[in-house]
Amino acid sequence: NKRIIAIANQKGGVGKTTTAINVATSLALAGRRVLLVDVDPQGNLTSGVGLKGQRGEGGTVYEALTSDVSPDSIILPTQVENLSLMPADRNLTGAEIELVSMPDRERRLQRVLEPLRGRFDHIFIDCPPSLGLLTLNALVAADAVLIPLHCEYFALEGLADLVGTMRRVRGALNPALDIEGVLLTMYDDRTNLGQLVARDVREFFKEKVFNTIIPRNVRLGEAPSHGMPAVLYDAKSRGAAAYVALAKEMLERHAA
Amino acid sequence: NKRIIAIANQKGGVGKTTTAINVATSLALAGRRVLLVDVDPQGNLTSGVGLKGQRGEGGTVYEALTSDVSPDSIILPTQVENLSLMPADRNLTGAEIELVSMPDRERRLQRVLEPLRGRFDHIFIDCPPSLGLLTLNALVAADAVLIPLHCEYFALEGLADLVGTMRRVRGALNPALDIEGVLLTMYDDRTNLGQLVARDVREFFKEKVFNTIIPRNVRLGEAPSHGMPAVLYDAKSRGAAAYVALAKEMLERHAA
Ligand SMILES: Nc1ncnc2c1ncn2[C@@H]1O[C@H](COP(=O)(O)OP(=O)(O)OP(=O)(O)O)[C@@H](O)[C@H]1O
Ligand SMILES: Nc1ncnc2c1ncn2[C@@H]1O[C@H](COP(=O)(O)OP(=O)(O)OP(=O)(O)O)[C@@H](O)[C@H]1O
Ligand SMILES: [Mg+2]
Ligand SMILES: [Mg+2]
Repeated sequence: NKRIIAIANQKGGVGKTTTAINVATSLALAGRRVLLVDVDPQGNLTSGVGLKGQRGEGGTVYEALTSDVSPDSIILPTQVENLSLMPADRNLTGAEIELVSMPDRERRLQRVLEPLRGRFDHIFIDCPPSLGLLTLNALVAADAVLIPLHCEYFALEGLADLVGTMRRVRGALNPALDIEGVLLTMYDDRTNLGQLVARDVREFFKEKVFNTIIPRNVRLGEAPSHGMPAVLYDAKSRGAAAYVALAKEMLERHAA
Repeated sequence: NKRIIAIANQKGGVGKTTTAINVATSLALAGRRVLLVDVDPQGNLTSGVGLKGQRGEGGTVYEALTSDVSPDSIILPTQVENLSLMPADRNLTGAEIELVSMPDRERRLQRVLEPLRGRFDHIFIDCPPSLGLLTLNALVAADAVLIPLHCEYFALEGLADLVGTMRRVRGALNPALDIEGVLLTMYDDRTNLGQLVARDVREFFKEKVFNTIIPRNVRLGEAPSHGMPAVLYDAKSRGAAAYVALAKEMLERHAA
């Protein structure tokens, strides 16, 4: 049941980072050993867990991808017991260009994470909003992809490109790549648009769509400004409760 | 007053494409000749004006950046009089890697758009959510940058990287690059977070912040599924009215 999960969707602002932070924290609070890996040059995951600007002795994910620094030397503890982080900073923007001419350029992250499988129950990779070399590295390193989806038209449109990219990765680089699940985020059941998109997604992805739906909830937007996961910042909020339910559903799906 | 404007912010989902579509359409309805340029491999701008999957004789922005096809051969008319489009499709994802080894890799878009300055009153470039080579090309080709900003913490955090990148582009590649303005989008005045972020942004950017604020409005989310700009889909909606007011404010700022 030890799995490396990439949280990916090239559509921007759909809740990738919010999902990574709150699912990982919920699992860590339940006693699982969890590693978060920030592969987005924006570094929102790093700041969302309160570690903005911090680096390990060996540096950040940038150094891990572009040099042979030991993975251990870039792992940081967080304020949450059982939750660790590989941080990112803006240097990662340059990695996309530097990786182009490197050997095995799609397998750099896989090499970093493979030796860590034994030490963590779950590893989550937060991807940038693109299908470039950084996201490709995450898709090659991962066992499965968790796809957050904002129930709006542009987000629905991008799914075909994401699924196509996953198919190409499965064919050439990572044959076992699976879909962990599709997560409906920022769901507002008062609008027709949300209901229509949700119906289309369930028709296409069937049982791969998580039963748990994340509502639009202002506490999820506020928590990052306090450098804390929402499940800690306001555990009673609807947003936090939904992420705790999602973590439970993920564990149940694998126990089955 | 003829200006090439890049609509950029590496933070995902802040309203870049929605702004490009509705400002451009408002100006075209007012009789100005407007060109939209889609530089995002997602192609949301192309589908948002109802031209999903369409290409010019010479192809899309991908061909314009990677070959010497004539710019005229990739310009398409839209359903709106005075509004034209250079479309994008998923091939553009490959351009980021192909551009790395090309001569003058940051100036490819500038070469495409310079000869068109005489034929259009306004040229708007819709950027992808990243600071890679596609956005760099837009920053080099543009006279100014319009920065849509979602009033949330992660969006605020990314501004420093965007401003830093603009400073580097100004120093080496495009000395005249200016800020057209910062646009507050999806603003919800009922939340503290929105008000706090808006206050911080006005302190930093001062008069560069547009007086017009775009409210969160479900019609702006619905319009793309009908392949129409919101200012046509529901001209009476608060979202559409705000974009018409923004187009007016932009014209007044330059007439002054
Ligand atoms: N369910 C929710 N309700 C309200 N706000 C949310 C919710 N989920 C995320 N947000 C807020 O919406 C914004 C976008 O979310 P987030 O940054 O997690 O998306 P992302 O997909 O990681 O974005 P990017 O594509 O830039 O990496 C953030 O400001 C976040 O705080
Ligand atoms: N003011 C608004 N009110 C409500 N919904 C909006 C508003 N502006 C944009 N949207 C919706 O929010 C989503 C994000 O907007 P949009 O796609 O324009 O952002 P973007 O910055 O271009 O995203 P990306 O970073 O993926 O390119 C879209 O589904 C859009 O329809
Ligand atoms: Mg993110
Ligand atoms: Mg966009």
